[in-house]
Amino acid sequence: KGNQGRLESFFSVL
Amino acid sequence: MFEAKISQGSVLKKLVEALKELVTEGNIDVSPSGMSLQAMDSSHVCLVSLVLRDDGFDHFRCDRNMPMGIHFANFSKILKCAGNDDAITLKAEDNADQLTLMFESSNQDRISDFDLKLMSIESEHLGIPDQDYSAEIKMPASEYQRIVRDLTSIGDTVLISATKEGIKFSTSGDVGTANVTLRHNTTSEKQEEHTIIDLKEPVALTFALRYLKNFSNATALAPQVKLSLTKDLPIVVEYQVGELGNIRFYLAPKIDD
Repeated sequence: KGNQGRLESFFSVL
Repeated sequence: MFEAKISQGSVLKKLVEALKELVTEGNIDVSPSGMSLQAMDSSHVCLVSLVLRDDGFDHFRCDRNMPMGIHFANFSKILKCAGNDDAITLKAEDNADQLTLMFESSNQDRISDFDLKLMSIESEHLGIPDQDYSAEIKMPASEYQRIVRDLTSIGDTVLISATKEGIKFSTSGDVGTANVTLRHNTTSEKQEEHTIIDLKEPVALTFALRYLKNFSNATALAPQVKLSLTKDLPIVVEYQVGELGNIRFYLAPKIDD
């Protein structure tokens, strides 16, 4: 079913 | 100092109920333009973003920007002591280590106050760009809640696909499979019963159902929910909180191996 992505891989960390 | 009064205190109670299972603690940032919160769950899979504008409050004063580190289960314990029809006033001195909550009954015959201990929280902020999504779907919040509840009883993940036919939610598990399709529908006289599908291009993404179900804890806040989808990006599940602002949940998709 695929691996669970983490938010940091989609949005930049400020 | 910071002081904010909301006559409809039940909104604050519902907001904290909506996010307390997802995030244990977080900084509510107060500024002259309002209150905001960005907090991730412990596994950094989903994020809650809350924006409450100053002009949505009955009274709002904030002399200086400050973060208020809140433990949400404790915040919830105190808010449960407020009546549903109470007005709630939040107060804190600059750099305070506590937040005072004052509850006033609607006929002003009962006034109570509680102090919530504040925490110092190091939190990471994510930069979330404003962007156009491939598909935006507005639907009754109760319909969203029903779909994610029903599908959670069948499977662990859901494939959400938006096409010109509608938006389809599919899952499978030990029991078997399930598909729910909603079509664009604006026939009701009541706008809150409409399903509006704004599709720029077809998109299909897979998500963990337990988080989507968790987001439906916000159902009591708004008659409608908006889902925004773009390939290879987190889904956004958004509830408008009347004139006050909004609460948005972001969930990272499952990625193909």
